[in-house]
Amino acid sequence: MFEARLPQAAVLKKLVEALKELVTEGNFDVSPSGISLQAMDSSHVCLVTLQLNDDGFEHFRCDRNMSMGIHFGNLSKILKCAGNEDTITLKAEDNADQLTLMFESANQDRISDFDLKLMSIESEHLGIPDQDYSAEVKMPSAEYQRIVRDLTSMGDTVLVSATKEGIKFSTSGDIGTANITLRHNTTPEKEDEQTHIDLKEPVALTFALRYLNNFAKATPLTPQVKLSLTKDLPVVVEYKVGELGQVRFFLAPKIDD
Amino acid sequence: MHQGQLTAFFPRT
Repeated sequence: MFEARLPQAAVLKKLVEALKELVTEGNFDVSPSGISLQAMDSSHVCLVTLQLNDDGFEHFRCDRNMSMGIHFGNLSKILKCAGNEDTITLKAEDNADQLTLMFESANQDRISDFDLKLMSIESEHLGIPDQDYSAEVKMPSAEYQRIVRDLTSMGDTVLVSATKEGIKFSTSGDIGTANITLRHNTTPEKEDEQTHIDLKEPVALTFALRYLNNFAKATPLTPQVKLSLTKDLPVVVEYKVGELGQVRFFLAPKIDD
Repeated sequence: MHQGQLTAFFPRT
């Protein structure tokens, strides 16, 4: 038996909206320690990992580990039927072929349940090494969203370079070039509006803007995003989901021929 | 430049 209860459906709605265009389907791996997901996009260029910890839920029970194959577009259709403030409960019997989603309105005068058919998905797991990054940059997630959106109007790829001057995003295309630099800035009183650049050594990597834009669909989840960069390795774009866990996007860099 | 693939960086487990 698996059962997980969240006080606000909005969190799960935003998570699925952040994933569903990048990865059409994937396995929710449930265990007593929580729910996790690892899924690559169809071209194997980027990877999404999700970790939702058991103690972040209002109630969490998982008697045996299960892998639940989910089509995110279909899950999104069901979640659109939940109010943002509804309490949401996910339920499945052991070895079930469906996941039940129950929505309860705040004053408990409306209760609905939807069953989502589960799929059998062959998924490859990738080993992601723990490592120190050359540069870790925390910035407002809205700022990240704006930068990658603005640069997309100029070019297809972006050179991201972190130096002691700041983090610079550069692109070029048919109409010209663009550079946007963010400096380390802890002036704003609200921590959410600050930019922190933790630099061990300068690093510069090139990425496809299309994917970086897609990651920004997670912006509604949280006011800050963290970018982790190391030479010749995928960038990690991480959004924390309160106390519940985090979603991470990994994107392989462009490589010199 | 060409686009790298994730599987070139992270081993399959």
